[in-house]
Amino acid sequence: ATRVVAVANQKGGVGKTTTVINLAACLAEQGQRMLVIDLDPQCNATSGLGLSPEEGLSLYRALLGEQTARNLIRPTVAEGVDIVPAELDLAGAEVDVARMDGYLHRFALALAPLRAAADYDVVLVDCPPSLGILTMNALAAADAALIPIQCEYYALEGLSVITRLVTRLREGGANPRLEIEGILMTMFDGRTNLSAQVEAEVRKHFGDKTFATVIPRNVRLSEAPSHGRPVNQYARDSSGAFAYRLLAAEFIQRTRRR
Amino acid sequence: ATRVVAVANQKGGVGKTTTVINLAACLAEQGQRMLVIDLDPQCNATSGLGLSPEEGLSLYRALLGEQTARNLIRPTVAEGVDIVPAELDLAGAEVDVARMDGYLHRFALALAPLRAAADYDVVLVDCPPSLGILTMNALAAADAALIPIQCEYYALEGLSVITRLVTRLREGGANPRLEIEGILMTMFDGRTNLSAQVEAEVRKHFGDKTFATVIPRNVRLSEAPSHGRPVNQYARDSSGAFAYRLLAAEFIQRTRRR
Ligand SMILES: Nc1ncnc2c1ncn2[C@@H]1O[C@H](COP(=O)(O)OP(=O)(O)OP(=O)(O)O)[C@@H](O)[C@H]1O
Ligand SMILES: Nc1ncnc2c1ncn2[C@@H]1O[C@H](COP(=O)(O)OP(=O)(O)OP(=O)(O)O)[C@@H](O)[C@H]1O
Ligand SMILES: [Mg+2]
Ligand SMILES: [Mg+2]
Repeated sequence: ATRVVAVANQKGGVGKTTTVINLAACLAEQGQRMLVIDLDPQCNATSGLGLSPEEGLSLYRALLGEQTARNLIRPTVAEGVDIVPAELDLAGAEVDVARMDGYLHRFALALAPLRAAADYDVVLVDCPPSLGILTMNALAAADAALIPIQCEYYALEGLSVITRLVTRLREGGANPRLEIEGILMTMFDGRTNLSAQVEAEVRKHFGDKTFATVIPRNVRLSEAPSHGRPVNQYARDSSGAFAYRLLAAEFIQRTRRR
Repeated sequence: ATRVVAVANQKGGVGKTTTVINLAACLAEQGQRMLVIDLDPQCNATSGLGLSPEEGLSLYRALLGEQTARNLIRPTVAEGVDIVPAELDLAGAEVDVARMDGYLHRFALALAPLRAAADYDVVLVDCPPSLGILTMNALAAADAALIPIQCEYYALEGLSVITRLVTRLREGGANPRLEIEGILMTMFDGRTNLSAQVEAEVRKHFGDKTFATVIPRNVRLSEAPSHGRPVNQYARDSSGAFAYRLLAAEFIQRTRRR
């Protein structure tokens, strides 16, 4: 069956897009059939995978019921990774979708045929840095939330907001199957105490909900998007590429154990 | 007169909050009477200046017309810097305010008495990482937008979105006085080519709209918020503190020249 994972955190700049692109590429390298859905009007996952945003080519129309998600799928530069791109107008979806009946479940509705066809093993959804209608729709439709967090103070402060929301959506009935896929520590800088302190704090509170893999700060990860390629293509032997390959292996192992 | 500056960028994690807190503290150090307004439901500027968010204590009620902004002002740990804190419920304001007449100008309305009283030389508004109702209200009420940008590819990609919006708000009549205070480059890492490339690109396109001061990546800036103090108190002699003092001096000089 297809596993749908929303990569979400309302804190900005924590590595959501970097994780979606590079985890997708490394999971594909390890044989998983991958689909990325870019739900952020910034279109970063779209450009990071080598596409240019196009008007009318995003989930926006599928959320309104005017288009099927399947017709919006495009190949990317990464072998084995397809994408539903984003467009700037996606920002307008927040207002349009909010006015619809069952506004929280428009994404789940658009996703249903893709789940039934089971063409993909894993779908990764890149969410914008907010808990607005788009992110809420992704969480209401997903099997799990993967929560990246920078090893910084503000990111730590905001972590309980998103983890409590996941619990509320599950226990309130909006999405009874929603669980935490894992909390992923990103931009870990071994030279600072702050990173080590944040890591220790997160493992203390969240235990095995935290991925064992930690993504180090690595300039190759921030250079790759300007070349429109994932890091396992742009810099195969970088610490960033190794870390996301390790994460992909751990992700598969955790899915198998469920 | 009081100058109101919205610190905004829809890209997440570019240093909006870090700039609001440390520029406010350094401007106060140089004699300016400062007010910070935290408009982000993440409450980062509130905690970074030593306060805990409290229910009912945010601009939310003033946007609905139920409370005056003046009654919401509190002192902070930084000498000469007051704040209107944020609260988690501010996220709900997006929906409530959207339903009101003149929804784009609720902030300007709440600000009018503060402008008239002229108790402050500068008001800095910390915006959330989106172009939703809260950020639009801040831009509609402000004299200028200060736009922080990390020296990274995605931040560069999104810069034209916010600069075009400023032009549209001014020329479309929503805020005829709105200009760009300046584009501020943050988290500059001298060891990487990427930082230098992004800086060169920004100066090429935006010329003297770009602050001469560049904020370096400095771990003291990311440690300071966990102590609830601005960097000029937490680590007076750090490169981060010097950079924000330099920025404050440049800010005053640019305001004088207008
Ligand atoms: N491990 C890393 N090492 C170095 N740079 C990184 C790393 N992860 C992400 N970056 C860079 O940090 C910035 C923020 O990352 P990214 O854009 O993926 O975060 P995000 O959470 O998707 O941001 P937003 O909240 O705006 O959607 C980007 O410029 C990215 O290239
Ligand atoms: N110059 C710097 N050097 C090192 N760390 C920095 C610097 N500026 C900001 N930071 C850290 O980077 C992270 C992002 O900065 P900050 O939270 O100020 O950005 P933001 O734009 O306000 O984010 P958001 O979009 O979530 O509101 C924070 O953890 C902050 O402490
Ligand atoms: Mg992103
Ligand atoms: Mg902020």
